[in-house]
Amino acid sequence: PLGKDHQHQFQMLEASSYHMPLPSDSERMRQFLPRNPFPTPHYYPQN
Amino acid sequence: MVGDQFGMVGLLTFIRVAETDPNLVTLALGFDLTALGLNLNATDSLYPSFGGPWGEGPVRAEDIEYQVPQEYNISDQLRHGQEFVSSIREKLSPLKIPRYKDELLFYLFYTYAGDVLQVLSAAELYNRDWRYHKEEKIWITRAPGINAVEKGTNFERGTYYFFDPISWRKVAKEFYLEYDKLEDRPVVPPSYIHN
Amino acid sequence: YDDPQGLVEKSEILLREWVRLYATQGSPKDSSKAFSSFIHELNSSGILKNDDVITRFFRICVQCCINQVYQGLQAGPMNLIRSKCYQSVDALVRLVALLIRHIGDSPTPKVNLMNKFLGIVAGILIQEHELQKTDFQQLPFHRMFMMLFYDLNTQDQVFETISMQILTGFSNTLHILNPIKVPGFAYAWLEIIGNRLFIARMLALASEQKCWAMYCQLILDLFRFLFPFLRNAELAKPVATLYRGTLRVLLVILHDFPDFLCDYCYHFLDAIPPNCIQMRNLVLSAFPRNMRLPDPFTANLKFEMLADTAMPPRILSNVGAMIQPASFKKDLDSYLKARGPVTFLSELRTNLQVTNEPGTRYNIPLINALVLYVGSQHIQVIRSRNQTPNMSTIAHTSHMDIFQNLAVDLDTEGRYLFLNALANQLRFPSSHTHYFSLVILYLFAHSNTEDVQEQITRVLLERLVVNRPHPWGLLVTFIELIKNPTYKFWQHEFVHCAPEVEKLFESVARSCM
Repeated sequence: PLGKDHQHQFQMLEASSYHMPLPSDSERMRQFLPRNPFPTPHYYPQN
Repeated sequence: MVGDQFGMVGLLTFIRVAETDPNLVTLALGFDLTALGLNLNATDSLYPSFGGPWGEGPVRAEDIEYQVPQEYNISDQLRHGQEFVSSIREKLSPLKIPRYKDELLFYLFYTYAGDVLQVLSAAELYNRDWRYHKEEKIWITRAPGINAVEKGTNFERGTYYFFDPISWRKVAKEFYLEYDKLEDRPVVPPSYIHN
Repeated sequence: YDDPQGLVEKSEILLREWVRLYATQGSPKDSSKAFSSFIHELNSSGILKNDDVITRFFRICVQCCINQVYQGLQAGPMNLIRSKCYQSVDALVRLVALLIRHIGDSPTPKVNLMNKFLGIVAGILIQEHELQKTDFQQLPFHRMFMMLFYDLNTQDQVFETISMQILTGFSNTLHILNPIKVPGFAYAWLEIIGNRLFIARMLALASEQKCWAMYCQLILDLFRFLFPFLRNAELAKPVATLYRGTLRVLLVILHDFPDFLCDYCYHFLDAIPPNCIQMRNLVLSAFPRNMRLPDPFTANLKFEMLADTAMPPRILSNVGAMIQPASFKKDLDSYLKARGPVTFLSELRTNLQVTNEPGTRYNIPLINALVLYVGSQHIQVIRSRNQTPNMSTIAHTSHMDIFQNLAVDLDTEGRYLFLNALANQLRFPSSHTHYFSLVILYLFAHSNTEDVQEQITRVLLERLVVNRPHPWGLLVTFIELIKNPTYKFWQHEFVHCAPEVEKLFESVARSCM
């Protein structure tokens, strides 16, 4: 029979299996266009 | 013969269970390992394009880091002496903003904050009768065929389409719209007008 | 943490400013322009004043990125949280990588700063894992380690000079964060050690295989976590997912770095449950990259014909040291030398039954070590007489006494584990595969009870009926057993004990013939 600590490990593993890593989590974000910094209106999203 | 699970009877039981409850014997019988998304007959190494433990196949070509000559980098600027000399970015084909679908314009608007692309995409959305609400910080347009139920000199009320960047789709909504809260035509810097 | 008044706010403002600069001035590759302006701001804010402030600043920034994910979870969908997390984490990690790159000229402060940051992230991860329990989110930590690994492993001569320290730092951190310690991070953990760049750096690019032992340690951490669930055949979906991911990583290693699996095979065998036959076969099927395997189905294939049979496999562990306690090792050595006292044989079983591992009465690592040690010693003794192992040179020796005693004296479970330990030696052509193949066939031929022959057959057959791969030595041995009339294989009752078994033998025999 699995010990108590194994049950805990299984619960934590199971919980994290509901938000598995995605391939993109391991990939750099790709910029496909060059950056052209520009002062945009303050009411536009800034990040 | 050996009467417990450590003899041939044990193996026989395992073979019979394999037919009825494969999950129980997955560990022993195992998988067809050629069906795990790896080309095991490849002559080249697999690791350079390995898509990770749960990837369905190799990673996409654009995800693999290659050391390209500095000159090829469109984002970085070359440093000659002190001033920055831009690299091949001028040689890239110019953007054809008017040809892009609304969704791509919204993508450029929301992901290129602080960049001239944000303004260029806003100007094109304006041309397409979208208007940016400066307080709600959201794009809005009339729902086709639906007129305002109430109109005043500086306001109107009715059903409009909002572009929701969270669910990434157009959402119809009742709204009391004050004209002065809408942004005028975004000012595109002259050097980009040709775009 | 009793941070100085205002440090948290100041750090958060600085982080936000850096994220903006990174996003607008930088690029995935190079943020030197943004950094050259931001470093002055960091300096003037007193962040770089001393170690303590930098440590606090790192911790506050890491916590910011973590909190952003948990707060985001209340509001929007995961994909929006993901992209915001990427932005903040990538920027923070880039700042850390640039600080490591530019701090001082000698390697030491760079390595210290890197280890400091890794330690902070690991500490917060463990703390969050305990606080959040089943709400724990692996995403920000996974991204932090992965992006920092990318940044520190770019082709940059500054990082090249400390590449070994970088790989050691990450290996130690991942070993501390092993799945038993933080099971909620297990999937991300395997993503990291199974990442193509991580594999490349640890197994391919590190000179003279210096990182192989560290990578072996990480694979063992994974096996140790899986062991109780796999041993119980508890393949609930979360475990099955982790197991399948493990197989994919092992397949890449088998394909690209077979020598790594060959060298560390003994470590892995102790950590793989006996019922994980396919995974064990996968490890045992590895053979040195420069070796050409003869077709195991070649007619009249004889070990003696193969040049590789003269050489032992590389063994990186000190097998003798694995035989504990020392008193048992002493008695073993004296029996091997003097073939006495006979009490050694009668006490052998009790020595092997000492175990603190629940669920089994035998100390499997000890049985594996004993078999390997006695076999290695025997080959040396035979060679020292200018002989080669064969059915007569291995017979009537203290070494074969031990094997025959184990075959006869152990109960069915113990004998199953002992025969597994012998079968684990049947790998690619080597003096060990040759010797242990002889031992198995000798025990089959000379056993006085059919039980032993039945269990030998069971142990070999269960390794053959599973999906591929199958170790070369296993195939050659089984073919010899069913083909060579000396063993009268087909006359045994257990061969005909049920139609499925009979059919199975015939199909295996057909494929072997």
